[in-house]
Parts: sequence; C-alpha cells; structure tokens
Amino acid sequence: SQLLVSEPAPLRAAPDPSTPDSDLKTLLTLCDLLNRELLVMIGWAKHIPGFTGLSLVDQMALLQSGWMETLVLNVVWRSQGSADELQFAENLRLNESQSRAAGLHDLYTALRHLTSKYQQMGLNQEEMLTLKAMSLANSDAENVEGADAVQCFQDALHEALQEYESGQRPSESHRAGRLLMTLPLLRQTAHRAVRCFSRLHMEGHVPMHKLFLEMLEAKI
Amino acid sequence: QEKHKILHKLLQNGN
Repeated sequence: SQLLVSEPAPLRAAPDPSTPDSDLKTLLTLCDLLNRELLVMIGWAKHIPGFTGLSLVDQMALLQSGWMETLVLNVVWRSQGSADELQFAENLRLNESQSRAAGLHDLYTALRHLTSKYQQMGLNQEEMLTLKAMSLANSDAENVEGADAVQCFQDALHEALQEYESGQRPSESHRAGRLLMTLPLLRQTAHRAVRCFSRLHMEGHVPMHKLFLEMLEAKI
Repeated sequence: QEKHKILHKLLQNGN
C-alpha cells in the first residue's frame, strides 16, 4: 500500500510546438520525457519502504544500476493496453514503423517482447509496483557497502510480493515465482535500452539532458 | 560521487 500511494502521476510528453514534426523531433521529445521521468523516479525511490534507510552511497549505487529497469517497467506497464504500440506517455505513442523511422527499432522489439509477456500474465498494478521496487533493490550494483542492509531491503519487498499473492491469488501458488522469473528479461531489455540511448548519444544528433547522460554514463 | 553530482544532490536535498 505504501508503493500504491507513492506512485507518481504519469508525465506528458512536451513536444516543442515551434518545431515541425520529424523523426528527430520524436527523439528530442522522448529524451526530454525520459529525463523528467528519471527525475521523478529518483524522488519516488525515496518512498520505497527501506530505501532511505540505506547509506547514501548505496542509494546511489542501486539507482545507477537499476534506473533503466524502472523506466522500462513504466513504459511496459503503460503499453499493456496496446497490441503493437509503445506508450511512452499518453500523448507519445510509437508503433513499429514510427519506431523504426526514429532509429528505435531495437528498442521497440525489446520493449514489445516484455510487454507481451506481462500481457499474457495479466500483470496488475500492485505486481508492477512491487517488481519496479525490486528492480532497484535487486539491481546487483557493484561496490555496495552495506550488503546486509540491501539484503533486508530486498527481503522486505519479496515478502510483500509473496504476502500479496498468497492473499489475492491463493490458487496460483506459482504466481510470485513466475513474476520473479521475468526479472532476467527485464534486465536484458533495460540493457538493450541503454545501448540504444548510448548509440543515439554517440551519433550526436540528439542533445541529452545532464541527468540522463550522467545516469547513462554510469551504465557504460 | 564527484562524477555523479546531480544524482548525489537529488538524493541529499530531497525532492
């Protein structure tokens, strides 16, 4: 319930009205949206029970390692209602050909694969929020100084998921395990997303915001 | 932490 009340309202894309529509404009709008979402996500992390009990160094380590997984889960969650689009925001949806035109085809394929998986499972909001918090807690950051504290943080989230599933879906005894088994695909998807945005940055056509670049650099 | 100034500030200073 703490995660439910802490979930931030979805952001809207803010395309520059003075720029004519183009694939580059799509990329600029997307990068701006993701940078704002990252900012909101860092604020959100502080509301995950147990997060601010970790040392500042470990909070940074978990965020630097797991931030893209949480952004990916947000997009995948918003895309649950669609059969072939990625819904980055209510007013920023990309289908396959739009993604390809913008140079995001690999990102599209990866995110749609994970989206379909969760669609088949009928992921609900409580599960998504718990997985999102887990993706930070379980981000396998290097140089964690308080390994025991991080472990407790993970255990509490795992316990919440198990308690939720045994209360809400007592007949599906494998539900929690099945959800945890999606985490490797989430990591793989986030890795592909990081590669995609690193490539965009290196190509130099899309200026990226400082925070987004700082976090991207921590992943490379 | 030098390299990750913005994140460090955001975590230290609240929202």
